[in-house]
Amino acid sequence: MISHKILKRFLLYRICLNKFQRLGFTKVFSYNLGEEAGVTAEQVRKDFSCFGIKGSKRGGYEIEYLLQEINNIFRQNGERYVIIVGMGNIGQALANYQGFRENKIITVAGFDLDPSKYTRKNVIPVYHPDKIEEIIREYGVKAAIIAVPEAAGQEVCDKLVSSGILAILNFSPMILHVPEHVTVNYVNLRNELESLFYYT
Amino acid sequence: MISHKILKRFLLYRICLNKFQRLGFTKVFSYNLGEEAGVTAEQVRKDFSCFGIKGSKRGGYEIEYLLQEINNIFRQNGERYVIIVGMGNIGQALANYQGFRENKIITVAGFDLDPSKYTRKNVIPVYHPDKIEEIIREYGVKAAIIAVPEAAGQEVCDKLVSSGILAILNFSPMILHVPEHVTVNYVNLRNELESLFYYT
Ligand SMILES: NC(=O)c1ccc[n+]([C@@H]2O[C@H](COP(=O)([O-])OP(=O)(O)OC[C@H]3O[C@@H](n4cnc5c(N)ncnc54)[C@H](O)[C@@H]3O)[C@@H](O)[C@H]2O)c1
Ligand SMILES: NC(=O)c1ccc[n+]([C@@H]2O[C@H](COP(=O)([O-])OP(=O)(O)OC[C@H]3O[C@@H](n4cnc5c(N)ncnc54)[C@H](O)[C@@H]3O)[C@@H](O)[C@H]2O)c1
Repeated sequence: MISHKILKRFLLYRICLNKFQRLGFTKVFSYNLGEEAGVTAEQVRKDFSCFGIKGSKRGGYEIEYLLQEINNIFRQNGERYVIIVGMGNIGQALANYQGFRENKIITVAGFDLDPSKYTRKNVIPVYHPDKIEEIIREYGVKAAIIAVPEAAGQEVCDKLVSSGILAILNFSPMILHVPEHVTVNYVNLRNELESLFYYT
Repeated sequence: MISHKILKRFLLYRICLNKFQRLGFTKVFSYNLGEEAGVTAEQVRKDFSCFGIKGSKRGGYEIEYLLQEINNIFRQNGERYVIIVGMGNIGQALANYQGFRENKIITVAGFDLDPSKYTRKNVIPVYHPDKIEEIIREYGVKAAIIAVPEAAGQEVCDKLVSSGILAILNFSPMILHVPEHVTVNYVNLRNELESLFYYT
């Protein structure tokens, strides 16, 4: 099982490799990549071995090959669809963000119980939650964002899982119960802010 | 040095203790708290010893005492002020969130270069960044949120640090360079969403 920490390191490696490529390099050694990413050369090689990524015969790694391998890890070679359930403060902030599209992540639709959210003003179409299953099937969506109040979190989660969602990013401050084959990542903004005050 | 992981566990302990108190309990043992929080009883005792939190003579811990100790860790006994720099998608989502106030975290002001953000519509007053130092001094603010584009991140950070900020929550996707006495927590929403696709 690959941990969340390793995946985050690969996303960091990709940023570093893109930077090296912009500077005109075509090859990189584990110690240069490690130095740029702030980890040891050993850690880089260990991470690469988790995904069967090998160096070239004459030593070092081709940058283009590494970038392709990392894209495979994050399914970047096709369209990556996501839906957002809950189009309040957080849902709208995520829907309005253009950076996801640059990364080939397409937010196909939002869902909300409140009809005032179904306006033309939104960047993405917003529907009633009854259409969740239909949209997931139509686009083959596998990932979803939950940005509803705590009380509605588990019920929304159950509907997503039964419609075939495999990975969820949850902003509501509660633990979601899901079957083995489904992964939940949490962003708890209250705790992120709260823990700051320990340092003041 | 107390790690971010330990602080997050204390925030989780507080949620569990509040729940026990609502159910009418006045005392708790490390194994009940551990079970509710999903950690071992040993881990609970180890965490408590980091802050010199002791059990009562007859065994177990008074819930009221524990809650007070945790409030001290997060400076909850006074007003906790924070400012937000960058009042775009993220800044506004955070400013509009009422949950922080329930937790005695007061967002005193927002700052943005764009004059269209200085409208009455906002929940909090929004000023030009030139007023950052004045507001920090007036309220004795020690914590700040950075929600500006990557290009402006370091410059905003430098201004906050020179005005006396000790802890920063950074949403822009870059590493901020700060002196030893300043702490930066990161929320990288792109990586949070990106890593989901590994599981699809
Ligand atoms: N905004 C923040 O800065 C912030 C900070 C900390 C935590 N959170 C958490 O993130 C979540 C979202 O916060 P927010 O500020 O965007 O809340 P919000 O109240 O602005 O938005 C929630 C939206 O969910 C919709 N909704 C409610 N039940 C629903 C259901 N069953 N199906 C579909 N939609 C439903 C509501 O109509 C509303 O539009 C909450 O759980 C909150 O506790 C937010
Ligand atoms: N919205 C999201 O879902 C999301 C996702 C991933 C990453 N991020 C990151 O979070 C940060 C904020 O994102 P956003 O969507 O809110 O961006 P945004 O463009 O909506 O808002 C940025 C705001 O910062 C202001 N600003 C620019 N330079 C400034 C300066 N020097 N001083 C004060 N204000 C300044 C702009 O006027 C604007 O209002 C960005 O770094 C972005 O890359 C956001």
